[in-house]
Amino acid sequence: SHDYHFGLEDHEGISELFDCD
Amino acid sequence: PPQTPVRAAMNSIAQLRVDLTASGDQPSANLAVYFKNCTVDPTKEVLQRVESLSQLFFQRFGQAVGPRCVGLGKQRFTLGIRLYYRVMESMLKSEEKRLSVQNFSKLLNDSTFHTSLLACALEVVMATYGGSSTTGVYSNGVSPETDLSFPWILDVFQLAAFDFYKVIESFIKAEPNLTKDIVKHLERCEYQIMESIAWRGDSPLFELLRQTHEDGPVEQAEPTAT
Repeated sequence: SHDYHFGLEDHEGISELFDCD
Repeated sequence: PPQTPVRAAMNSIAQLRVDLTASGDQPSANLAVYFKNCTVDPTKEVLQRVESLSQLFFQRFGQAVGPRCVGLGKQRFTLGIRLYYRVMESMLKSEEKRLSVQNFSKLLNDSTFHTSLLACALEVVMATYGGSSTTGVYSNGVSPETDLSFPWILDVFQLAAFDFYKVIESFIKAEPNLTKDIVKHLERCEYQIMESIAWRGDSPLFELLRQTHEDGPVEQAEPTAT
């Protein structure tokens, strides 16, 4: 119900953001 | 009948409390399994970090709002912890599905990840309670003059805004119960970080940019059109 603009690609997630991939 | 700002704030507070009633103050059984699957089990550190961050939060909340309101701070922190564990579990489930991995040892032993996630959970709780302060209405036991809104929580945990920024999108993705107002609030936090806070002198963003610059350009610049 919100219009947040998701920007992460499908191959990106919290693991990549914290260099844990 | 149309909701007054106070009524809307009270409803979202009530909704948050009901919503988190089922969530425990300790890691769930599913989370315990993820912790056990780690090469290095982070359980002890997670519980110790929660304890030490809680002391920091209580002290600063008491200083900001007044010693008589420490109980209020404990209530808020408890809601924050429940949301923290719930979102962490949801994040790990989606990462497990996306990466086909069960061992999240590096992520779950990363103190910055945990501190950022807890800070984001607490920011959701504070924004839910503090909503009235933005409308200047005294309805949550805290006088409007006490500004506990973002980036107060970053200062309490001595957390870099850029690290807080990293969890926001995954947090929103992992927690479908967030209200529209809270999602909008987190989006405003993102803008605030990207437009100013992340560019302060001590931000880890500069180190990241320096590393990226040293690694050299990854993509060649597009040739100019003739």
